[in-house]
Amino acid sequence: FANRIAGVAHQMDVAKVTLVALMDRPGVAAAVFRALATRHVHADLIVQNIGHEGRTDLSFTVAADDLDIALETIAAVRDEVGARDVTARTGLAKVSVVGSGLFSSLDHAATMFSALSELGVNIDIISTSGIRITCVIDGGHVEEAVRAVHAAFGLEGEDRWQSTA
Amino acid sequence: FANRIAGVAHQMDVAKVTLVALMDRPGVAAAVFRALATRHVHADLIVQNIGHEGRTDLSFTVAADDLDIALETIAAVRDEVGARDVTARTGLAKVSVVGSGLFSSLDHAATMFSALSELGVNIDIISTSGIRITCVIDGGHVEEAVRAVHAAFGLEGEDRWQSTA
Ligand SMILES: C[C@@H](O)[C@H](N)C(=O)O
Ligand SMILES: C[C@@H](O)[C@H](N)C(=O)O
Repeated sequence: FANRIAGVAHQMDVAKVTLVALMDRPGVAAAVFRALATRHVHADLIVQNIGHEGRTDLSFTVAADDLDIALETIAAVRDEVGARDVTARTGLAKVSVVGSGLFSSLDHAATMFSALSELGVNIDIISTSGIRITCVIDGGHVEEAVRAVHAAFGLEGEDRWQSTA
Repeated sequence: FANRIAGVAHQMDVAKVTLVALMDRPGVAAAVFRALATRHVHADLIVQNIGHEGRTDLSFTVAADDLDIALETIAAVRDEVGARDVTARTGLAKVSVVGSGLFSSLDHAATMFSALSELGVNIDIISTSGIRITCVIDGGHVEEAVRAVHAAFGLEGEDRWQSTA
């Protein structure tokens, strides 16, 4: 069954922080995450796409309860990394699909993204690593989204509420 | 040992494709990856950061051998998703750190990014999912980068050349 996956996980009460247009040069990502680690802030999804004209955005998610300290920490490194802005949003959710590793994951992304789009759910961030795909979406749609993703992979009726995405 | 990780993996001969400034609305990511799946193109790292003014960039990596067909496929969906440009680069590499899941991953990102920055290696893309962090870097520095990351996590002397990142 080409769509075989190991599972669907999700996390609610997710907040994201984005350092907008920071300098795309060595040491910048290190400075941001060293500062967060020093203040014991656990940034669990980190995403940075390619740069444009020497600048790029760097986003990370934290539990909603950690947002204040995350923003305080980022404010302290902002000048060092040259971020032109810092934005934040709460009330988000993460949904992840974990490939089984035994079956081709060729169409896992298509299946997952289609399930979300059919609900009209916009995908805010996509981050993947290894056989796992994580999408950040609006928290208001998470239950429906998780059900739809399960159904898209032929997993209705299985235990749907799993641990951290 | 707070830096305990399960391993460091890497992949060489990586090519990336970026759809620049495509429309940030439901269905766009689905359209891109359905097209790739239909042409049997395996996009293994997919990354999309937040949008600005209704637009965002969407990047993915493929094996260098698949770049031509990936670009052909993307050219066919480009108008549908409103991408203002499509860029591509070869000669890249991916380096991943896999957390052990048993130890806090609070400073894994800081440790990994610092190791790369100390070599002056610029991080082009960061993508994470679950306990795994993947960085896309220039392929010319991969051996040195993998050694430095191993060393940063106290893993010198262990088997360094592992399978796909
Ligand atoms: C933006 C950031 O990732 C930068 N390129 C670095 O290497 O640290
Ligand atoms: C950009 C793309 O991810 C879009 N937001 C979608 O939901 O498909």
